[in-house]
Amino acid sequence: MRLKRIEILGFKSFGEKTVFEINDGTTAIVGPNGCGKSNVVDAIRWVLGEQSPSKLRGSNMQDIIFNGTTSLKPLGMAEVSITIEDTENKLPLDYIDIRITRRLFRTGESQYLINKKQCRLKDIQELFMDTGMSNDSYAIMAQGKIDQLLTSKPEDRRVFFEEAA
Amino acid sequence: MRLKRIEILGFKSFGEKTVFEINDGTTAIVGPNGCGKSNVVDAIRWVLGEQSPSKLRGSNMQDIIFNGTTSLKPLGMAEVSITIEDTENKLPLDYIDIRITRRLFRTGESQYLINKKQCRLKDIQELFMDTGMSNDSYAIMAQGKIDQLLTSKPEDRRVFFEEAA
Amino acid sequence: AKDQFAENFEKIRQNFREIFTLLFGGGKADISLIDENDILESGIEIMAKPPGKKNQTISLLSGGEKALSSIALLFSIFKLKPSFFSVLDELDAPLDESNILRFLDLLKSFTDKTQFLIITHSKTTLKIADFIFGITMQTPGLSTTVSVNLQKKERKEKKKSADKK
Amino acid sequence: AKDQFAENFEKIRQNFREIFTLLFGGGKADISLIDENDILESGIEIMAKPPGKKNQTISLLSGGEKALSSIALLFSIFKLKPSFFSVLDELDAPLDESNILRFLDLLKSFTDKTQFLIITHSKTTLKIADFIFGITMQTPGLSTTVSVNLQKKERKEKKKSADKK
Ligand SMILES: Nc1ncnc2c1ncn2[C@@H]1O[C@H](COP(=O)(O)OP(=O)(O)OP(=O)(O)O)[C@@H](O)[C@H]1O
Ligand SMILES: Nc1ncnc2c1ncn2[C@@H]1O[C@H](COP(=O)(O)OP(=O)(O)OP(=O)(O)O)[C@@H](O)[C@H]1O
Ligand SMILES: [Mg+2]
Ligand SMILES: [Mg+2]
Repeated sequence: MRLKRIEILGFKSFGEKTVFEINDGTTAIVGPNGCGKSNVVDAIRWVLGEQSPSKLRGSNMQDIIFNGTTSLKPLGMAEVSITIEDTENKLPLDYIDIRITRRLFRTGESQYLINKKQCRLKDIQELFMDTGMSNDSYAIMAQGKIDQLLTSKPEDRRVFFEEAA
Repeated sequence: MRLKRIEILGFKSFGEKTVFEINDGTTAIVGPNGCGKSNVVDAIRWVLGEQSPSKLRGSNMQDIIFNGTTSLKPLGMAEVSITIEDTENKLPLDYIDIRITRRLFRTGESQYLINKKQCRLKDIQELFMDTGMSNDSYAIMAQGKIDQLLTSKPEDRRVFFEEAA
Repeated sequence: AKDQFAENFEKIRQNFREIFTLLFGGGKADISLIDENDILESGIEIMAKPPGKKNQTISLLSGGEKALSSIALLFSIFKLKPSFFSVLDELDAPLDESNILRFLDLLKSFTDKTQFLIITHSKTTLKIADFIFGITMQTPGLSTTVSVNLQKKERKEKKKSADKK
Repeated sequence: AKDQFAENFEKIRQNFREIFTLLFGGGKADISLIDENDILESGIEIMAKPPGKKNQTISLLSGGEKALSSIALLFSIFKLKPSFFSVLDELDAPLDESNILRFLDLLKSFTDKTQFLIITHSKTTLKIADFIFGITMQTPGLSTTVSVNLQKKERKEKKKSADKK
């Protein structure tokens, strides 16, 4: 099972469609401060089903829709798609390539799709449950958050362990 | 008015007497992780009168006394001295060089000295009041703390402003 | 569930002892349940002692030492339950050069099971990447990406043929 | 006291608008009292808009942008009330190279009034130092310092005489 592609349009600073073809091995993402690197991490969290705006550095979910720039208009929708190649059939679906899409409109309406068929958010969240991948998986480590493992109270650390153990 | 010298013995990882002769201009402190750079910052805070162990990353004040290594014994006392050259007579003392010393013994006993004469902690804390320098001056910016200005609640930021304004 | 947690916790604990010592080139670390009689609710205690130093509260550790200990703990959980992909956002930021190299060695030992997406500002980290995405804002406020793969691959091919001679 | 605070707040505000735009090479920022009628108690609101981007909650800013905005605010307070010395512990850690250079330019404009002690891992920051202390632990757990001053001074002398020719 591997991550194959990430497609972002209208999510945070990605005002134009951006496609990341992901290869095997280790991929590095680089660029100056504020260029959008952590926004890619947020996009991955979001498409996997993140429902808490503060985990995406926002105060409400609308914050993640491209708000425009001094020279570009805002967009009316945010869309992120993640494609997983599942040759070992670890996911409970009959496809080799599984493409998950999440959309949020400024109207507040949301859409969730698996291989272009509409589904519920719950279906996306449950899809990866057995693989250990989820929007708040310990495998997605946000900027500046690694310290919390050590500095948080013993009871809070527990939450982190419970997800793995 | 300028900082002239910092002397550290028995404070945190400085198990042997260490003297920093400070020159005019900008001084950089470098070294690998864990070698003692931030401990110098803690030493400066402490000698200026810091009373909160958590501001020095400890849980009680005894934590700042050199605890030994796998090959060295712990020390019984922590001592930090800071020397200020006051040619413009900005401080209410008749000396040009003003050397402030703070000691803490494992017994819990504390000593405070200005130019080798014993005084109270209060005398040290008040000495710098008009110059804007104090143990919790905004001019001493601890590692990782700069973000708090922006991320803290509006009421907490107030505390920071009140010290300057 | 209680037995499962206790069993997994013990495995993570064993991993942590090994990975910490590996990352720090020595020293000792451990995790424990504060209340052994309350496995399902107990908070978790962490002890971390870098090489040559004495056991003290983890709050006294340096910024880099805390980060490296947290990385050890994170990878101890990975070892128990590797995820098919993982996103790490600027984990190397507080580390000095030699600790970055140790972190990267640890990372490499996990790449057979996990696709890593690493966000970094470090040239050292960049060297171990198989593929690189650069993100820029040619139009201010608008993120776009440039894949830096071909150069990387070419350089690798050239190095391979040069090494053969 | 109320008038004094209001007056100083206004000066810090003006400084912040200028220094932010200087540090970011554009953009706009502001601070304001949440409750203008309660000058002595009101919390403080911060607005920060990097160049080309639209005004949004500061939580959405990147790690580096937050750090740079905090630095702008800190120095806005310095400008009102410069301290005779200041200690900055790894302020440059989240900044990319070009932002470090801008931060250092800002810093230099304050060195006539303030002696800076800067802790850093960055070679870029090291270049602007007049004096350097290296801290090491030749004996594990024991901090010692090496002053790197002579080389630095020699290099400066050589450069001065070379520039004269
Ligand atoms: N809805 C949105 N519309 C447009 N821009 C947005 C939106 N949400 C966030 N941004 C912008 O995205 C930028 C932050 O990007 P990001 O956090 O990905 O930067 P980064 O590359 O990780 O930088 P750093 O190296 O400093 O961590 C901010 O400048 C923010 O204003
Ligand atoms: N009382 C003490 N006795 C001996 N060692 C101590 C004492 N208190 C703290 N230390 C040690 O000092 C070290 C931390 O030093 P410090 O925070 O100054 O590192 P640093 O140089 O700032 O590193 P970094 O670059 O990672 O921030 C820790 O390893 C800690 O164990
Ligand atoms: Mg970031
Ligand atoms: Mg430090």
